[in-house]
Amino acid sequence: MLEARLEQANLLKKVVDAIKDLVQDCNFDCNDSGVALQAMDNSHVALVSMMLKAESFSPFRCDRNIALGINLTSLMKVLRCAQNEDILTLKAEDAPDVVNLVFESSESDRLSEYDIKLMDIDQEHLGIPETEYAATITMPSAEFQRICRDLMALSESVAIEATKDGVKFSCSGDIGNGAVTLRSHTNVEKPDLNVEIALSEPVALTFSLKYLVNFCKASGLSSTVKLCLSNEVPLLVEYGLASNSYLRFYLAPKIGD
Amino acid sequence: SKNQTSIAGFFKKH
Repeated sequence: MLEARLEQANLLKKVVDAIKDLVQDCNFDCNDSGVALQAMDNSHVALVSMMLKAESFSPFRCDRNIALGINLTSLMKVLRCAQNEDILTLKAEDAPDVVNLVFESSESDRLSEYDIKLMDIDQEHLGIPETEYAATITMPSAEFQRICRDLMALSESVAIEATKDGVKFSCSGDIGNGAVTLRSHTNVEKPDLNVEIALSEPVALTFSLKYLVNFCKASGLSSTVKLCLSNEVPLLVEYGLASNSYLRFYLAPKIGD
Repeated sequence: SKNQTSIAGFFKKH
């Protein structure tokens, strides 16, 4: 059986809220290492990969592999019934028809319980190779969100170029062109505002802004975001969570002329 | 203009 207790229901609420417009029905794969989710969007352009490690829960118990097939709109309806500060416990039997969610208020004796009916989801699982990326950019997540939103006003696509001088986000559209360039930057007092660029070779790739703006819905999960790029492979956008848990998005590049 | 590639083309199916 599965029994996993999260200190704050808000974490799962934010994760599901961030991905629910990209993917609808997902398997939450539970085993002794934690709760994982991998799903492509309908057009097979983007991939969501979430890992909530066992250490993110206290306690965490999962005796055997259980796939919980859940519709994210349904899950969100139930998660909205939790207060942000509530303690959340997920429970399921070994061959479950439902997943049980219990919300406990830490301040009162209120206890609420919900069951969500599970679905059989036949999902393709993709193997994501370990990649040494040519460029890794760590920056404030709010800054990345702002750049994507700003450039989307002008164009459908953004070119991301990383060189030793910095990282340039540029676009061109019907009304004109736009570009934002960031250089490595260290703020001793506010390290969350740092921009770090680790580069082994220059990279230039083009991506759809619609997807990037969608990924940025995860900005509330982490003050920083990591962008990993190599020429001609999907972009990795990673929001790190506590206890080495993460929410990752992969986006296939636009290629050709 | 550039063409959108598919994520499944980069990552192998299990």
